[in-house]
Amino acid sequence: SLYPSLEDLKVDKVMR
Amino acid sequence: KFTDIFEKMVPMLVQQSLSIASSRKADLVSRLVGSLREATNLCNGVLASLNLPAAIEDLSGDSVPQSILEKSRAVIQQGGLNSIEQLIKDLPELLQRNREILDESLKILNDEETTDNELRAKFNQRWNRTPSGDLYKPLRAEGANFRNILDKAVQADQVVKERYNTHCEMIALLCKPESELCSAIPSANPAKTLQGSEVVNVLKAQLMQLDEIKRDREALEVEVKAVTFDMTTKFLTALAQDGAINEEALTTGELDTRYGAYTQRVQKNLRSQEDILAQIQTSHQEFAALKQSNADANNREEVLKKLASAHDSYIEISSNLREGTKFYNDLTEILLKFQNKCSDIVFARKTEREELLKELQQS
Repeated sequence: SLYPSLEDLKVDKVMR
Repeated sequence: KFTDIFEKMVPMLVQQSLSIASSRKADLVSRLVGSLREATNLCNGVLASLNLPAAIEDLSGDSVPQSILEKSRAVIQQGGLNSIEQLIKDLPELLQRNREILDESLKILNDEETTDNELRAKFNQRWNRTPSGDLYKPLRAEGANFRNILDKAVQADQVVKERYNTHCEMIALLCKPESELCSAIPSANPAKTLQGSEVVNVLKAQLMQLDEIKRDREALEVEVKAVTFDMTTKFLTALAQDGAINEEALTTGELDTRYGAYTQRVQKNLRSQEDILAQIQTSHQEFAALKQSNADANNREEVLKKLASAHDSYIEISSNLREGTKFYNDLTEILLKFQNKCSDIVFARKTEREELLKELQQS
C-alpha cells in the first residue's frame, strides 16, 4: 500500500 | 429480559493481548493478500511485455485484438481518464483540510501555553500550577506523529501523480472508440499463416491455465479475508489458569491453525504460476521466431504492449487514488478527535486559570 497505515491511530487509547 | 451490558468487558491485560493479536492477524492477512496481488502484477507485467494475448489474437494485422478491446472497455466502464483526473484534483484539497485541522489544534495549545507563561512570569511562584508545556508534551508528540504521517502522504500523492503523468497519454488512447484505437495502432502484414499452428495452440492453452491460476488467487483472497476468530476465551482462560497471558505463543498457534492451509495454497499457486510463465516464455520464443517480424510488425507490437500496460497502470492508479482518498477521509476523523482533545484540555486550563486569578486577586 502506498499511503501510511492508520490502524494504530484508530484504536481508542484509554484517557487517563 | 436481562442482558449483561458488561458482557464484553474483559481485564485490561486481555484487552491489550486482543489488540496485539488483532495486529498479528492483520499483518498475516496483509502479507498473504500482498503476495497474491504481487503475483498478479508480475503475471500481467510479463504478459504485457510479451504482447500476450494480443499477439496470438492479432492475425489480421490491422484490427484491434480482442484482449485490447476488452481492456479498453474495462477502462471506459470504470470512468476512463476523467474519473482519475477528478480524484487527483481532489487530493490537494483533502490534504489541506487535514493540515488545517492539525495546525488549528496545535495552535490552540500554543496560544494557551503563551498565556500561561505570561502569567507565570507575572506572578512567579504564586502561579504554582504545572506549566502548560509539560502538560502538552503527549499531545504535541501526537501532533508530531500526525505531521510525519502527512509528510508520507504527500510523498504518496507525488508517486500517484507521477504514475498518472507517465501513463495518461496511453490511457487516453485506450479510452478512445474502437475506430480511433484502430487507426492509432500501426498496421502490419497479416500473420495468417500462423493461425492454427501448433505453437499458437500451445500458447492459447498455457494462457488459459494462467487465467485459471489468476482466478484461484481471487478466490483465495476472498477466503483468506473471510477468516474470523476470537481469542477472548483463550486469553481469559490463560489468565485465569496461569495469571499471565503468553500472547505471542497463543496467537501464533491459532494463526497457524486458521491460516496454515491457506499459506500452503498460496505457495502452491505462486509455484504453479512460476512454472506456467516459464513455459509461456519458451513458447513465445518459438512463436516470435515463426512470426517473421519486420519494422511494421515491431511498431505495431510496441503500441499493443503499451496499451496493455496502460490498462494495468489505470487499475493501479485507480486503486492508489481510492486508497489515498480513503486515507485522507479516515485521517480527518482521527484529527477531529485530536482537535477535540486539544480544545477540551485548553478549556479546562482556561477555567483553572480564571480560578487561580481570582484566588490571587483575593489574596
